[in-house]
Amino acid sequence: YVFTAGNPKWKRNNLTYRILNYTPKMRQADVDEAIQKALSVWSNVTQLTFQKLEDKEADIMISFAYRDHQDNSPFDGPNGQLAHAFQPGEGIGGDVHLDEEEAWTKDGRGYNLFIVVAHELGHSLGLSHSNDPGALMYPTYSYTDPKEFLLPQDDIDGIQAIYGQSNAAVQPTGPVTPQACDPNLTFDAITTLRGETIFFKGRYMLRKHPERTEAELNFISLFWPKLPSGIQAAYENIERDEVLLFKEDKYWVLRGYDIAPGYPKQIYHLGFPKTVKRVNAAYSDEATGKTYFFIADRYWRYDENKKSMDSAYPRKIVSDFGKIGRVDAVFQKNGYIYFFHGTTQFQFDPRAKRIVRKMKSISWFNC
Amino acid sequence: FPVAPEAEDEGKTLRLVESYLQNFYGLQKDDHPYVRKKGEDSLAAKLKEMQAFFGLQMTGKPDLDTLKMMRKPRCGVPDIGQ
Repeated sequence: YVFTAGNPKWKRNNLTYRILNYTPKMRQADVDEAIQKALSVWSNVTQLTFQKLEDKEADIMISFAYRDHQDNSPFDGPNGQLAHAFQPGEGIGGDVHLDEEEAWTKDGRGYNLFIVVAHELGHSLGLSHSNDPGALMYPTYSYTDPKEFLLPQDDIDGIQAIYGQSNAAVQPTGPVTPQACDPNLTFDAITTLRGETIFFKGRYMLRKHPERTEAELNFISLFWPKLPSGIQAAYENIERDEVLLFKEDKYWVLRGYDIAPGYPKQIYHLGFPKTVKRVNAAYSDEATGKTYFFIADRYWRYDENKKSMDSAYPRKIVSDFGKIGRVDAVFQKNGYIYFFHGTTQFQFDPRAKRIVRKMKSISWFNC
Repeated sequence: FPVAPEAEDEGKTLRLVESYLQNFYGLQKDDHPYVRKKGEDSLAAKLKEMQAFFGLQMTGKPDLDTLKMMRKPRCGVPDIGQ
């Protein structure tokens, strides 16, 4: 995180705000709600409070503006610059200006008003841009479902460094951006996807292309705004050019790069008994058309051609795959199966039916 | 003569790069665009500053990854200074 040059900050914690005008692209109540939620992002982690004023000068004046709006920083029309805000201080200090020509929404279409206002309020409170790609104060826009939004740890650290901690008995914490070469990095799910390998972690995905040395970090929502964060299992059916993604008792199907219509469906659709509440990991063996689902200490085998579970399953994982413990993630590549358990990775040879190598989970990132 | 498409593209790219660096990295608006700057080209230096901020290869040139980042919708507040 970065403080604004000169370390400007408000001298008191009880601040006021006022919404000067509204955009015709959203219901007024939705604008009010988005702004209120954006303010609570910061008040939840500090002792700052925000009181709404209807008619007087407030510390933070929030308005929608068009092109040149007399602050020496004209807007540029749709896309490009979405909004800006001014550091704490008198007059224009603390104010937030939103580009009226943007497609403001309360969901994943266009630009989510809540996310943009929450970012701009960071400036109103004295923060500058962070170079942590997962931080709210990162300069470029990225969508997170407001229902799932958690203020990242980088932003919490920044704002608490200016205004101190909140009164809460237990200090709130936030998601930390995964670093590909962090030896403690673990994964929620891993799948191949048209020759690439996708490593899921929280709201992020690390995308590894065989020809590129570096893994690319992206928000899952950048590619699939309708997918939740915290994907728990994923596998590619190469023959059908599909990837199935699992979270709790639901699954989605990716056809190419798009979410297939009619999903999510319940995992019981695949033949799981109701006693199964979630899938830990999965991979599909292209050669046999069999898909393996790992749940706790057991695994099921699914026949992709018959589209049903094979009988005589589930079986104990240890009986057929050895001592790999609970499976966090698994994928198949070049005929081998790679099991991930915490920061450890096991390379399993299905022909020899045994583990042939043990590595760090981050071995794919050329650290 | 009509501007060749690639030259036109190049002009468009240069304008994108210049306005981005002026807006967010304090590149001075160039009143004398044909007068060469002292020392390392300030445009290349500002480009490197932007590439460093976003963790890109610091080539000092508007390569693909850099242009891709410049085209992303973003906040209007500068990344360096105010």
